[in-house]
Amino acid sequence: FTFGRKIDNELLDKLEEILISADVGVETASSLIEDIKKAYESKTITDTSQLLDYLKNSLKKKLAFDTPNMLNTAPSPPTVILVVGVNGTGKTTSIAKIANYLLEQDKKVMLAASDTFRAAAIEQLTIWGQRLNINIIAHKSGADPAAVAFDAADSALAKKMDYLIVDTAGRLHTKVNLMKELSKISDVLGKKIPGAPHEVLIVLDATTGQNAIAQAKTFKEASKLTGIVLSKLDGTAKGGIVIAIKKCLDVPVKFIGIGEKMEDLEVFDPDKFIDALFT
Amino acid sequence: SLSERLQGIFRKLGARGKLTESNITEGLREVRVALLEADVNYKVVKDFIDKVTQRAVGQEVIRSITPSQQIIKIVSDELTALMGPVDHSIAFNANNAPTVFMMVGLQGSGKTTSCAKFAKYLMKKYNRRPLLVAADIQRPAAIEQLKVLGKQLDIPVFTKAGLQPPQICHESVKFAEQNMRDTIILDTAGRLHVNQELMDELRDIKRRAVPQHIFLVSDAMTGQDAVNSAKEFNSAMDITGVIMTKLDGDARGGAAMSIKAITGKPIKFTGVGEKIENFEEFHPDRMASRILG
Ligand SMILES: Nc1nc2c(ncn2[C@@H]2O[C@H](COP(=O)(O)OP(=O)(O)OP(=O)(O)O)[C@@H](O)[C@H]2O)c(=O)[nH]1
Ligand SMILES: Nc1nc2c(ncn2[C@@H]2O[C@H](COP(=O)(O)OP(=O)(O)OP(=O)(O)O)[C@@H](O)[C@H]2O)c(=O)[nH]1
Ligand SMILES: [Mg+2]
Ligand SMILES: [Mg+2]
Repeated sequence: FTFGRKIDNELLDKLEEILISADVGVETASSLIEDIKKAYESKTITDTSQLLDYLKNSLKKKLAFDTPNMLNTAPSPPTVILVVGVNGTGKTTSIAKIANYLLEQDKKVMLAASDTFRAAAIEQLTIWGQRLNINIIAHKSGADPAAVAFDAADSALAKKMDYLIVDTAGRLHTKVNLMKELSKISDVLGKKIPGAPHEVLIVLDATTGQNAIAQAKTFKEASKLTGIVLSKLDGTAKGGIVIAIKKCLDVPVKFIGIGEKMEDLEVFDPDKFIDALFT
Repeated sequence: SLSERLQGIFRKLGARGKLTESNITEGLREVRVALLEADVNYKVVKDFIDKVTQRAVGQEVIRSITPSQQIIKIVSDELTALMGPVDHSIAFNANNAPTVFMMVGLQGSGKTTSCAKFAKYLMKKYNRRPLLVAADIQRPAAIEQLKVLGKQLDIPVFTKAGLQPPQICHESVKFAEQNMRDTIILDTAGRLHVNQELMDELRDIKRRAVPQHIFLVSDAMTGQDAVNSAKEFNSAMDITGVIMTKLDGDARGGAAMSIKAITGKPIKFTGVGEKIENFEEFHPDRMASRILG
């Protein structure tokens, strides 16, 4: 007769490999493996077939949060969403997607082109604004990003917008002056609209490795963070780094990006995400 | 740091002067963690540690340095050897045909910016007269982005409305010849290695433009997935080299080791900032110590 295989080290090694290959990270993977060993010793798990489900369920619990996937809403409109992150992660494209998501809920949305630095950044956001048929507030290239944000907040109030989404230039978290600039943009929004920015989303590229933790930590210090948009999950990367980020910084994933079109956005589903991690 | 951790381990083991098999295994376990934390691919790490273990066991003890220093030296030498040596020289066409360079890679890795940086590098180091080719017709304002960069360098940007990328790249050659440009740099749209149609398009561009050099532009902060995309781009295009971008951040850059190990193709250049002049030649020894941490 079979009771089911004993939990063997070879199986645990295989699980560790899956976790590390999913960018979960060595430390987080080790602690998850330790949890499994303890659960086995305390007879919470009694055979191998329960092991994977135990691990998945524990991960799903870690990623869930109490007001699942809800964007914060300002007590009175507009709700200001600030989008931040390092270079090339998908901020501008994600803004178009989130705007589309909100428009489908019959909300009035406006965008602010506060990336005044990168070549053709304003043009890129302007094209998205045209496709969405919504207003964009932009100054000339090279203008002060905080001034654009201030101007946009003013306009969003005057035009009675439900949401104002502010695009910022990609910036490496190691650049102190750029992080200061970001803090200033956030402060300026708050001066114009009480409580703004009500939502600060960091866009993380799903292909990013352990450096995502340093990114999230530093951006959180500069502008606070209320959520993550995990982009490019339509590739082969698993984005497991969000597990460690939730664990040590308590920032939840709110959306995932699964393509380059404005419809390619999904509200984060922890169950689906964890199941995909193990396939 | 790794050296501090190794010193701690060897002190605990009471290691004295001699590199034994057991303290090598213990030390390399720590190296394995360091490499994984640096985003080196799991399988690449396994193969590397196996290889280094064999080499370390056969090693004679160097009296003048501690066991932990010796392990680091062996690992660092092996890592540098894996990623190098790098030949930074560029082969240009000996005849009158323009030399064609092509940039490929995942979305947002830094291709468009690297086209401009590489153009400036060729202008400065080799006195070349580059033509930038805007073959990304799908990303909003991609052509405009390249035009802005071209203007900063005062070099022409070729674009042709109504044509698909392979045809645009094909026609850029005649345009270059007619306008005395001896070098062509093709900017392509970012794409996923698993998008069959877009990978076919890249093959099409290669067929129609016949580039002498194809660079995979790769983001230094990429994690375990680096080998998947690098492998596919290499098998589709037979890349000639890699440009690793955003090394001005604090990502350890283990992807560099993974990509070299899996494709065998050298990392030749690095992006070290957002400005056009932030472009450097790749040095394996510096990368090795950055990865080891
Ligand atoms: N496949 C895929 N591509 C994406 C996704 N999100 C964004 N992209 C692509 O990634 C590239 C970079 O997107 P951007 O929106 O310009 O990124 P960004 O963060 O605003 O870039 P910077 O402003 O330069 O820092 C573009 O080619 C996008 O089409 C996604 O979810 N999936
Ligand atoms: N800090 C830093 N930023 C870089 C570097 N190289 C590129 N970038 C930035 O990374 C972002 C993406 O660069 P792009 O050149 O638009 O990337 P791309 O690969 O052409 O993007 P797609 O065409 O959408 O695939 C921009 O914000 C660039 O300024 C670098 O070496 N360091
Ligand atoms: Mg942008
Ligand atoms: Mg580009």
